[in-house]
Amino acid sequence: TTSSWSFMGLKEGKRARRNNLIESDTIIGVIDSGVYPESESFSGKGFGPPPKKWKGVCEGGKNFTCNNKLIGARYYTQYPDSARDLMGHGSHTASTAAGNAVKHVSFYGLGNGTARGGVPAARIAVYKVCNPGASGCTTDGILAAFDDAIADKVDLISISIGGDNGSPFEADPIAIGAFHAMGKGILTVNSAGNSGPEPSSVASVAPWIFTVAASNTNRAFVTKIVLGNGKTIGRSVNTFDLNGTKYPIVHGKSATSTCSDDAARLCSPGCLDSKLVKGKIVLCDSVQNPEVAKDMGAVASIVKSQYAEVAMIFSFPVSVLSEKKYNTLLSYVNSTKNPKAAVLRSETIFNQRAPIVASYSSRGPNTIIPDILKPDITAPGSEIIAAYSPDVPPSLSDTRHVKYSVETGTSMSCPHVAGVAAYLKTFHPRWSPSMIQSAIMTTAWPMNASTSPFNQMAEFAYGAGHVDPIAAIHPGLVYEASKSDHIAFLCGLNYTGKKLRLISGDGSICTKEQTKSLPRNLNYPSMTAQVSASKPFKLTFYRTVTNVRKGKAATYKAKVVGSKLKVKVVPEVLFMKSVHEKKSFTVTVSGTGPEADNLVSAHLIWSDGVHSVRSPIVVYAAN
Amino acid sequence: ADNEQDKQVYIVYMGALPARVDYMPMSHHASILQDVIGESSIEDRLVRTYKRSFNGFAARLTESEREILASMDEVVSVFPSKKLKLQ
Repeated sequence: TTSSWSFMGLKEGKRARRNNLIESDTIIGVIDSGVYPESESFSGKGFGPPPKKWKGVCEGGKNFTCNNKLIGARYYTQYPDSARDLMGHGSHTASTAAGNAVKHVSFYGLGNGTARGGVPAARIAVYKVCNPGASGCTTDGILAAFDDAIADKVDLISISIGGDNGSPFEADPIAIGAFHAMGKGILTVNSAGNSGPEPSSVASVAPWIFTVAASNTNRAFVTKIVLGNGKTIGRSVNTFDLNGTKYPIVHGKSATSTCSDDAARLCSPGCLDSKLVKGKIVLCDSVQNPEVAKDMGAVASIVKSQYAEVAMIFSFPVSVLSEKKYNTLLSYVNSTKNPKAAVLRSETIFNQRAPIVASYSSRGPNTIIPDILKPDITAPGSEIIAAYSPDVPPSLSDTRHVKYSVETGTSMSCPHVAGVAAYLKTFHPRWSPSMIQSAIMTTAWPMNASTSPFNQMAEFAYGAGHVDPIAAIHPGLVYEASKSDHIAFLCGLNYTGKKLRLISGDGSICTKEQTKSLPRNLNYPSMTAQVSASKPFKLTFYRTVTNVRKGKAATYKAKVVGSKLKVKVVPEVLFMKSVHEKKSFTVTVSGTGPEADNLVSAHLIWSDGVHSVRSPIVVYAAN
Repeated sequence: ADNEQDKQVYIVYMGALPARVDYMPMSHHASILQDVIGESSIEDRLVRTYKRSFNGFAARLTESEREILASMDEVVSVFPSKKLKLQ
């Protein structure tokens, strides 16, 4: 966060417009691995007492003290009985969403800046559901955390937890918890998952959950390697300085006396011979086992990774190369008598092309509800510096203790959107969860598929695009979906009779019309439909927009961008006389279905000359 | 009789909390559980209750007990508690 907020236009301190009074009254519930309460990011200095609406408690267990910033703590894990963060992850996400602004933060001098949350004046309530190792994050604990967070009256829930794929709602604890949160006006922001770039890998699939993909920012950590014949650039967060000294290079394959070539080239555990690697730089064809070379006395390692677009922390000097660069290096080694190289200390560069959706970020289409686009939005998730727990090593077999560390994943992009949602809510305290979600989606920066080889999934990779906190304050129009709209949506999915009656809590029953309604007609800010491959199709989306622009009337005209689909919007002009006025329209899309496993997309933009309300329209053919 | 290793933690989701002011979630959960397991003491079966914002509980159940619960009128779904991951 020392650079991600500025990257997306949310400037530091007084340079960003804020509603401090309401921001200070905002409470973000973070369901994660707890926090390190002594972190400066959670200091209560300068904060008044908790907001009056707060119904929670500080039950963080032994040796856990709350304050007026960290106003609540509960844990649902066993031994130790504490909400203290034993993984670093919860401290990182909580400080990204709502951490204090802490100046001069860096990771051993790298990535220096002010670590801050999206809403530094807001309060944090901690719900610890994860412990390291086999304990993991139990779903019975996660559901208990939702039960408490909703009743404690948090304004928003951030949860960077998920499974490997989607589940039916009635067996998905995050969907269940988020549904009841939505019913109480609480938006749940959830990470999309790190199983990308596989299609249909997104695990957060419910329309009442705001699902966040991850992208990079313009800042990157690079670790140069100086070869005998010139330089090359790798990725890592290497804070170890070998003073530019060149060391002999040996490939894992040539440094074994016990394993096959295939195992040795990967530097698999037990394969490297210390006599052959001591004092050298070891080349490994995989990023999986860097510590093996270190344990055998290597001074550094250069590894190959399919996804070398993200820098990670290692416990000794490592540089990660893409396949192409690694192979160049290998041919240098194989063609040179005494190959040598130097692995330099990392640097930060600020001209990386961004935002590009991360290869690891889970993709759609939505396996549970094919006609609801997931993920919804993209935010910075790669190489984020934020609070950490000094009780936890920053990387495998690392002896260092840090209060701020670099983490990567949709776990990091999720709290960025939670912070933006909370920021938005300080300007529009009465907006419902769907209005907040709509405002962020329809004002997102457009992203495109051409900027990275992994992007061929386009909107299934980045949803509506990259979050833009400032534009989201004034979206012009929003797509609202109330609890009853979601109940009708469930009717269309055959949640009838007992299930619906119990879930709704008000004895709802489905009308014949609702039972026949299509999921794609939920009033969602994006429009998605699965069609048959390579066959003609014609389908209609029904939508309603609410005018949220105060003051004078406005005339919105429809425009469709992206030519491959034939799109007809009726009516094409919406005249909005007053704020909160609603107008409905239809979007009829026709054409020939794309080939299997492909999508074709366009964007519907309602514009009044001031606001641009942009919604993706995605038509795809599953395999 | 089902022995210990046949049991696993299941989540019993019962939907929204009934609006009735006299509704006592915990005694309702206890009576359901006692009916199903046929024992008065539910101590070592009940793992958690959900009673503040929605209705349900988590308990150690056998597969056959799970089936009985899932068919009950006041139960939406019964599914195993799993381990999810930080992302």
